Amino acid sequence: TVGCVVVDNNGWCAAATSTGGLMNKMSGRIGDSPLIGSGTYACDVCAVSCTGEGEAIIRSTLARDVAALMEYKGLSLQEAVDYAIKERLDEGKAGLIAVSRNGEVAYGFNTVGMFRGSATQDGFMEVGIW
Amino acid sequence: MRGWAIAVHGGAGVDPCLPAVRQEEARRVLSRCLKKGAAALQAGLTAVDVVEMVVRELETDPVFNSGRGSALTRRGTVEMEASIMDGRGRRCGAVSGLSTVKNPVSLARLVMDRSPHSYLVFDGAEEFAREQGVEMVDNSYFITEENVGMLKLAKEANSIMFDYRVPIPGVDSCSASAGLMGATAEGGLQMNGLPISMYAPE
Repeated sequence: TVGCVVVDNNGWCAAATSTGGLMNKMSGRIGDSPLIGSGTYACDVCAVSCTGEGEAIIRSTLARDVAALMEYKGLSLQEAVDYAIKERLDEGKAGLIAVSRNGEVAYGFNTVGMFRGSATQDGFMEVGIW
Repeated sequence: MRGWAIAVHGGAGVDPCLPAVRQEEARRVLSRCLKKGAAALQAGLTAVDVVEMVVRELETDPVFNSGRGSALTRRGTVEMEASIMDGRGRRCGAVSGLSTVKNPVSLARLVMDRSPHSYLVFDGAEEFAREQGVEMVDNSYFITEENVGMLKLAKEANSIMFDYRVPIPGVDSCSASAGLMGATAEGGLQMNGLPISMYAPE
C-alpha cells in the first residue's frame, strides 16, 4: 500500500491511497484503502492515509477518527494520531500519515516499521522506516 | 499557517529482517517522490493534484505494493484499488478490483471529477476507464518475479501474508510475528481452504 497526504499553500488538504491488497488474497476481496473514512480521508481540518491490516482499519474508521478527534475533542494532529493508533485498533496492526491545515505533519504506527517520508515548506525533510 | 506540508508512505508491517539494500531502495523511492511533491507545492499546485501525482509515481515504481509490484491474488493475478479525497468540499473518488488500469489513483480521481458516483469496482470501473481513455495495460505488467515467488511461499505456508513474510511454522497467532497471518487452527471453520481466524485480522 502507498499513500500521500498534502496541505497546500492555501491551507487545503488532500489524501490519496493505492494498493494491490494482500498476497494470496481471495479474488474479489476489498480492503481499507478505497474506503473513504477508513483508509483515506480529507476535510478542511486534516488529511489522512492509512496502511496495514485492512479489517482493523475498516472497523475503526481510522482515517475519519483522526479528523473527528481534532474536530470534536480539539486534539492537535499528533495527539489525534497517537490516540487513534493507541486506542482504536484493538489487536490490529496499522500505520498512518497525516497533515493538518496549519501545515503540521504527523504519523503513527504500531507495526515493526512503516515506510514513510515527510517534508514542510520551512525546509524540513525526513525519510524513515523503523 | 506554516505553509505547505507533505507526507508519503509505502506501507506498514515492514519485515524486521529486511535486507539493507531493500531499505535503501525504499528510502530512495520515498525521497524521490517526496521531492517531486515538494517541488509541485512550491510551484503552487493544489493539494489534490499533488497527492494524485505522487501516488502515481509510487504506483509506477515496483518497490511498493501498488500498481506495478502489487500483491497477487490466490489465482496469481492482480486486483488493485485506490481512493482520493479533496478536503476542499470533501469530494472523493474510489476504485476497486482493477486489473488493467495502469494508475488506479488517476481513475479514482476521474470517478471523483467526472462521474456521479464516489466508488466504482471491477467490470464497471474497467468500463469507466475505457470510456475516459485512461492508459490500460495487460495484467502481466503489474506482476513481478519477486511477487510470483512470494505467492508461492504464501501458498506453501497456506497463509495470507500482510507483510510479505513467510509465517514461521507453528506460529499460533498473528501478533506473535508482527504483521503475519499465520494459519491458526481455531475450530474447524474454513474459508478458501484457510482457518476463518485467518481473515479476522485481515
